[in-house]
Amino acid sequence: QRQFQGDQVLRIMARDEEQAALLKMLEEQEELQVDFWRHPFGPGHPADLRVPFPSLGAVKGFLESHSFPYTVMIEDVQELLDEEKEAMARSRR
Amino acid sequence: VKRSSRAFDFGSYHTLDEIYSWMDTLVEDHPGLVSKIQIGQSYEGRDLLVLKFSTGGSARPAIWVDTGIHSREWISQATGVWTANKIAEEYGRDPSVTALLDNMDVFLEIIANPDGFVFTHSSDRLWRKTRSPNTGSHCLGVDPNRNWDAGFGGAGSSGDPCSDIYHGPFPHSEREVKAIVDFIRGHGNVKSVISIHSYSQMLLFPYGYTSVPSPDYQEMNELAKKAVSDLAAVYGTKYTFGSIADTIYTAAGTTVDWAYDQGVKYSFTLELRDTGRHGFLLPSSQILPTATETWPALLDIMVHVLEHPY
Repeated sequence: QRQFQGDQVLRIMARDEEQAALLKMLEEQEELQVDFWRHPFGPGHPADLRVPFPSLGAVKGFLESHSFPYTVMIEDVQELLDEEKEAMARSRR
Repeated sequence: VKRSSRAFDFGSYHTLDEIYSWMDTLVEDHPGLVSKIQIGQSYEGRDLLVLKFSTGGSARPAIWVDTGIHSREWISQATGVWTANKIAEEYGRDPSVTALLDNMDVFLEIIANPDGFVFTHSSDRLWRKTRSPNTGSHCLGVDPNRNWDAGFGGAGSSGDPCSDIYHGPFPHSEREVKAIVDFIRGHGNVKSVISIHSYSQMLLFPYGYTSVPSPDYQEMNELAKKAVSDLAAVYGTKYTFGSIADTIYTAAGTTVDWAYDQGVKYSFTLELRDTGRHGFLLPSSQILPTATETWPALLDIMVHVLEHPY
């Protein structure tokens, strides 16, 4: 089963159209393997990105260099998945 | 020991087998109201099953509801299960549900993308697409909400098979999509299509492929406003509403645009709850609150459809 250890989900708020367009560029950089959970609709709407652990440094560096305001929505995706699996097992028991 | 639909834990996530098995018990528990029909098979050969809620008649006007066309949006399928049970239990108790089912049929496809759903349980929890192969690419799957013949291949979809919004080689290339298309066309009297997704807290309607307002924009907007207001009255959850193109972005090839262009006037898509902390990984403790608050919004739409025949 695919593991997501250390992957984070970042919630990013683009300030203007220019920043929204910059975010879309992240999607085109295939090597980063960024998974858009919520696409950048435009200024004022949050975009949520799951960033694989190996790409975290590059993506956060990109966001900081362009002064994007962002928060870490999920610290470790795998932790949530483990909790979800445990909850399902409990329900079955 | 006879199984009972009442023994099912609606506050937990379940596998495909568990949900399909529960559907059988729901049919057994409500033999005069609920039946199960198969509308096709998925790419990997799984049954595409639909619950039919009907009190009789033939080719009555109908409402179509699907959940989980994007397999990783688990709260959608879980809400579908709860909603199916709610419809069955409220017939004969709730005057609105009773009036609805005395005059119309409801079709509910809880697992609209079974291959993807099984894959989220077995291999990759975050899989979104179907599981069909793409010629010339190592990447599998098509986004089934970009595969409909409504502005197919336009903005907001991708021609790259490795993209999560890959529109597929041609409209309705996915068996899961084609089965719904054939069913709705074959039925001929579907008056509403409601497609349930997660997780942006929105109630959206056509168009997605163009920013031009639909001819029914005003009526849809008013209905959406009432529905999100009644939803918010349960736990205070705030939804936005509007046309897909105005509210999010231009998205071509979506379910509700296709349905609307087929003459199904009341075509809506719901994006269920977002805590701001979990995204697609909404904890199971939130299944019941999510489904409970969604119910009045769904009922608003269904009752409006009943009261506004066309």
